[in-house]
Amino acid sequence: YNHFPRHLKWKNNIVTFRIVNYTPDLRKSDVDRAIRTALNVWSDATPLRFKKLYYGTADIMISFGRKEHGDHNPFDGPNGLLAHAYPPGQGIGGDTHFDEDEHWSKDSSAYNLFIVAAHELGHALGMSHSTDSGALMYPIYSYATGYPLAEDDVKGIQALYGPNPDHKKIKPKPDAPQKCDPTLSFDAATELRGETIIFKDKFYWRLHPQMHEPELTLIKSTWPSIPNKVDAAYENPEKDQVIIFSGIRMWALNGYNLVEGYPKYIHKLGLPKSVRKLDAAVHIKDKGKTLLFHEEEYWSYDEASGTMDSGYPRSIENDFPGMDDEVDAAVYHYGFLYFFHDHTQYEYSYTSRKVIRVLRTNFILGC
Amino acid sequence: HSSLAGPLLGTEKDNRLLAEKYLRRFYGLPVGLQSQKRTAADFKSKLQEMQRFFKLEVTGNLDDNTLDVMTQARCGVPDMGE
Repeated sequence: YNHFPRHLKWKNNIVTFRIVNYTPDLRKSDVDRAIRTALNVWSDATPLRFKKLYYGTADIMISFGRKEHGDHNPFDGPNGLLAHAYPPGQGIGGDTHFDEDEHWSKDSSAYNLFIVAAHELGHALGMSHSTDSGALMYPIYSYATGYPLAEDDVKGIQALYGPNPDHKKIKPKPDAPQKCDPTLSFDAATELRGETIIFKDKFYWRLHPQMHEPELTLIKSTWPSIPNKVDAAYENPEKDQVIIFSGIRMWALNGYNLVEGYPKYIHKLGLPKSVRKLDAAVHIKDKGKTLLFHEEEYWSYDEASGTMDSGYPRSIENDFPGMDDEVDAAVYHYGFLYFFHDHTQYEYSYTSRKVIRVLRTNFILGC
Repeated sequence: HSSLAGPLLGTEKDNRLLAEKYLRRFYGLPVGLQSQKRTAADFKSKLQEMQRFFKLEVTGNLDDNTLDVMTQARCGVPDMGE
C-alpha cells in the first residue's frame, strides 16, 4: 500500500459527504446505496464515521462530470480514466469525481459504481495506489464480488486511522500470491488458446510463449460466473472450451463466455458420487482422453464418446512412475505431462513412461 | 465490460505518444523544452518506474506488455508524486 506525501488524513473521525449530482445510468437509490456501501467498507475497518449532507459544503463532495468538469483535471471520454479523487484537505480535498462518459452499473455488465467508488473514497481518506494487484487500491479497474478490501488495504488505512474500536470482524481478501515464493503450489492449470493459465487462490497467471512476465489477474474480473476457487481445469481444443472444476460442479467456458447448460455436476462425467472434488485434470490431445485426478487415483474420460474408460480408477503412483501419489495441477505439451504437487513440478514423458525432470513448481513462472 | 481488452495499438509513433501522455499524467514525466538526450533519459526513467510499479519486466523499453497495461481502464490519480 501507499499513502499520499505527508500522510494526509482527516483530523476528525466524523467525515461529511454530499452527493452533488447523479448519473442517469442508475436509479438514484442505487447510486446512494453504492456510495453508502463503499463508505461502510472503510468505516468497518477504522474509527471513521460518515455523515451525509444534503446541501452546502461537505468534506467529500461526490459528483459525476465529463471531460473538463471544473478542476482542470479533465476526463477523457469512454474508458481510459474512470474517476479520480483528491486526498484529505480543505476545499477540493476529499472531493470525488466520476466520469459521466462511462456507463455505470451495479453488476459486471459495465463499470461497477460500488467498486470504483470504494477505490476513489480510499483516496479521499488518504490512500494512494497500491502495487498489489489484489488490492482495492490497485489503479487498474477489475470487477470482483465479495468483500472488496485486501489485507494490504486494511493495513494501509489502519496505519492512518487505527482499527475500528468496535472490533467489528472484517475478513480481508488475501494478498496476491507471490510467484517466486519457493513454497508456492498451484490450485489448477490449463491451456487456453495457446496460453497457459495457472490458478492460485482468487487469482490466475496467464503465460504466453512470447510474454516474458506472467500476468496476474483476479479470476472474477475475467470470468465473473465461475467461483473464486478452482480445483482443476483442462482445455478441450476440439470444442474450443475450457472446463473448470470447483467442488462437485463444473463449468464450460468458450473464451469469456459460459457455455449454455452449465454448471453441471462432475458426476455427469461418470465419476462416483463419493468424489466431492477433483484435484487436477488434463486433456491428452493425441489420444482424445482427459485424465481426472482425485487423491491417489485417476480416471480416463473419452471425449469423443463422452464416457469413462473401463478399468478405472487406477493408481497415480503405479501408472506414472517417479511421480508423487497426488497431483495439484497438470498440463500436457508435445508428449510431456507436467504434474504439479506442492512446490514440485514433474516433467513426465509419455513415450518413455517416466519422469525425466524434477523442478520447482514456480519454474514455469520464470522463477 | 467483461473484456478488459484495450484499443488496438497503432504505429510506433502513436505508441510513443500514448506512453508519454500516460507517464506525464501518472508518473510526472516533465513537460517542456529540454535537450533530446535529457528527454530520452527522463522517458526511460519514468517508464522503468511504471514497469516497477506494475511488476512488469523493468527494461525502460516500450514493449507490448507495458503498452497493454497503459491501455487498461483505470483511476485518474497519479501513481507517483503529489
